[in-house]
Amino acid sequence: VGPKLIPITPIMRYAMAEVIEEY
Amino acid sequence: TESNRLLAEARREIEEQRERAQIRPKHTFTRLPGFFPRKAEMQTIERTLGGEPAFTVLFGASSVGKTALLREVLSQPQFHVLHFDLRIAGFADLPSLYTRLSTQMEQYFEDIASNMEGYEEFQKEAWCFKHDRINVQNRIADSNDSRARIRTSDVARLMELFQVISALCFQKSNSQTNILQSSLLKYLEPVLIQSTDTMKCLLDSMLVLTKQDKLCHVIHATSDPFYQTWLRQLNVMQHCKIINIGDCTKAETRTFFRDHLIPRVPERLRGRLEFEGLYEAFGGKLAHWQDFITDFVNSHGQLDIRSSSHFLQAHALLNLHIIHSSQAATGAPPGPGDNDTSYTASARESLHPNLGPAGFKIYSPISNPQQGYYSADFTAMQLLKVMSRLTKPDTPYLPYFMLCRELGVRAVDGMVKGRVLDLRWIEPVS
Repeated sequence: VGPKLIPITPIMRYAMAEVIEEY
Repeated sequence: TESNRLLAEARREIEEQRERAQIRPKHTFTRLPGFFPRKAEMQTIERTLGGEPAFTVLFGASSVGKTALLREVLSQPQFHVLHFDLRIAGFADLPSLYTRLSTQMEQYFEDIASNMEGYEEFQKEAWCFKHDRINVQNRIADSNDSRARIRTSDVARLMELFQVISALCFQKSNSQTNILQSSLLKYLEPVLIQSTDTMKCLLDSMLVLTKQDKLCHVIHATSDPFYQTWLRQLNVMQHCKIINIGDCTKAETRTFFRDHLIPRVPERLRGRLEFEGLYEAFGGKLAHWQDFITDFVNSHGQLDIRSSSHFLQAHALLNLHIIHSSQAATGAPPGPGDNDTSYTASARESLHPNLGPAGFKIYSPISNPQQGYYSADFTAMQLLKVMSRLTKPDTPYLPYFMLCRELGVRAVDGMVKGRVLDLRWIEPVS
C-alpha cells in the first residue's frame, strides 16, 4: 500500500545493474 | 500621384486583412500519425470524459505517450478542445498568458459558431474576448503607469467571461438542439507560470468550471511526480481524479515490435534482434524502442544495447550522481541518523524539492538548466543501496514511505528530482 518508487525508465534499471557491478 | 499611392496602399491593406482573416489556425488537436492504439488507456480517458465534468490529472513519466494518447482521444469530432501547452516558454509572463488564453477562447467559440449548425450566434461571443483584449491593450498603450500592465485580475475576468459564455452555450444545448455534446478541455503543464496569484486564480476558476458549474472537463497532464503534492498544498487535489499512464504491457510491446518496428529493419539484420533481450532493457517504453531500432538500422546492425544512446545517458547520469555525491565538499547530506533535523530544516523543500520562494516552481529541466542533473541531497552510498535493491530480481519497486523513514525524505526526493527514480502514487491503467 502507498506510493512506490521505481527506476525512472526500464533502461535505468538496466543501467543500475551495470553500475552496481562496476562498483 | 500621392492619392493614387495612398489608395493602392489602402487597397493592399484591405486585401491582406481579408487574407489574414481566412487563415485562422484551426483545431490544433489532430491525431498523431502512426499512433499505437492503447485500448485500456484510451477507454479510461473516454470514460472519464463521458461522465460528469471533472478535474482530471493525467500522470505519467516523460515520453510515456500522454500527449499522443490525449491527441488520439480528443481529436474525435465530439470534443472541442482548448489546449494550453505550458511547456512553451511564452507562458512564463502574465501578458503572454493573458493574450494566449484570450485568443484560444475566442478561437474556441468561433469554431463552435462555424462548425455547428444553429450556433452561428456564438460568433458574437467570440468577439467578447477580442474586445476584452483590445481594451487591455489600449489601457496599456495609453498609460505609462506600471499599474496599467496586465494583472491577475485580467486573467480572472477572462475566466469569468468564459464561464458565463459557456453557461449560455450549454443552456442553449439543453433547451433547444441538444447537440452540444462537447467537452471543453484544457491540457496543461503548469511548469512555467511563476505568478502564485495567477496560478491560484486559474486553478480556482477551473474548479468552478468543472466541479461547481459542470461546464467542461479540465485535464492536466504532467510528468512531475510532485505535482500532486503541489495541488494538495493549494487545496485542489481533493477535487481531482487521477489517472496514471504507465509504459505499455509486454503483449502490447510485442505487437508494436512485430508490426511497427521489424518491418523497418532490413531483412538481413532482423535475426540480430531478439525481443526478450530488448524487452529486458527497454521494457514497455516504445519511444526508446523506436530510437534504438533507428540507430540499429543506421549502424547496419552494429549496435548493442550497451552502446545505445538511452543506455549511455542512464549510465552516465548514475555515475555523475555517484561521483558528485561522494565528492560534494559542502552541505553534507543527511545520513540516516539525523533525519529529524534535516526534515525540519527542509520540510518545505521536501514537500516539493524545487519549491522556490514563490511556492510554484515545479521541477523542470527547462526552467532550471544549471541544476539539471545533480543535487547533493543524498550520498553515494544511499544511491548505491537503492540501486542494488532495485536490481534484485524480485524487487520491482521500493515503498516510498518506508524508504523515506530509512534514508530521509530529502534523500529520496532528491533521487526523484535527480531523475533516477520515479514516484508512482497510484497504479497505472495498464
